[in-house]
Amino acid sequence: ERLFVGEQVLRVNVESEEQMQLLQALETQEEWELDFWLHPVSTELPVDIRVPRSSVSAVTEFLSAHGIPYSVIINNLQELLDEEKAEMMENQMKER
Amino acid sequence: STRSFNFGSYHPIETIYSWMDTLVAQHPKLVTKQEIGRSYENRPMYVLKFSTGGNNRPAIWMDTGIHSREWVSQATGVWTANKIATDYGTDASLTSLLNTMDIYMLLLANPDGYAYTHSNDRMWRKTRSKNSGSVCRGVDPNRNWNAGFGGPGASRNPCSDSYHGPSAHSEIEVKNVVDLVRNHGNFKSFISVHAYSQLLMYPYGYSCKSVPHQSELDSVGRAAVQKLTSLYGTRYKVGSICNIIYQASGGSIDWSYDIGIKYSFAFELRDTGRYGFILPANQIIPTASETWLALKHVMEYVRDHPY
Repeated sequence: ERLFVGEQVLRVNVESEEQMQLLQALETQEEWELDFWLHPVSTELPVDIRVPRSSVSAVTEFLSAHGIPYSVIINNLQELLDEEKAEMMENQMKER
Repeated sequence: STRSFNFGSYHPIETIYSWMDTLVAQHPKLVTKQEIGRSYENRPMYVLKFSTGGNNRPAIWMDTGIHSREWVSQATGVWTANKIATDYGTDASLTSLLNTMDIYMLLLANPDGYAYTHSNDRMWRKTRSKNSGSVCRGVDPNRNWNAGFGGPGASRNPCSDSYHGPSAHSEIEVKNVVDLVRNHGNFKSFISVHAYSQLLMYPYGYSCKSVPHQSELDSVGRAAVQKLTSLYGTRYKVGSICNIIYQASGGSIDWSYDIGIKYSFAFELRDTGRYGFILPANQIIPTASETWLALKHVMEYVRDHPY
């Protein structure tokens, strides 16, 4: 099973076209293995990026260096997934 | 019984499939389960058909879960199917709709992907087909339809999450739906439910030109969203895919519109801004309840505007 230990999901609220283009360039960059949950399309919609643990500092430094505001909406994806799985198991036990 | 089924929880494919049988057993005069074909990994694809009789009545299509990791979409599908079955006969508007139209619901439009999100990779989005010449598997089932296929907003790279596939309808999961809708020939609405961005969209995605029925679809969409927002205040945007999100070719509702199904819409469900695809299970029923108000509005409009 694929695990997402230490992976974070960042929410970026793009404020300008320039920032938009920087994010769109990020989307094509393969090194950091980013998974865009919500794509950079307009300043009116948020951009959500799942970031592997190994790329977290590089990505946050990139965003800070370009003054792009972001927040961490999921601090450790695997923890959230473990909670989700535990809840499913609990519900199945209840139903059974 | 369906009464003991927990609609406020996420369920694996086996549980959803067996629940379908209990729904059919409890509403035999209204609901039938039809296998429309098999998936790439040979899982059955079941449509729940809600019909009170008649022959080839005008019909409404609804699919959930075409992108497998969008779990609240499949969960909303299950809740909605139960809602239709239980409200028929008591909700006058729904009853009148089902006395003149049929409703087809495909709850798991990407069964292999869905099973894979439970067993191997919660973040899986695509189908599970093998791509010759690549180690990467799967095609984005919502870039595989014959509507601007292979155009902007879809990738030729099999490793991309928006890979469009070798050819239009190459994915058996898409082909199964295409064949059913074409053979039926009397669908009046095609609704595809995704997550998450809180959007209600209409064609096109493959082009940024307005469709001929743009103003009607826009007003129907806005009225539907008004109903949705009235329940918990969840804010939605309404517009064409290309204008609201981005140019994305090969999408299902572009295909359905282009073959003449006017009332083609795509939902992007709730985004609490905190969990993305991992929407907590306690959000399922509020999400499904508000979505129902919009779905019902669209279906009532379709019923009242035959063409």
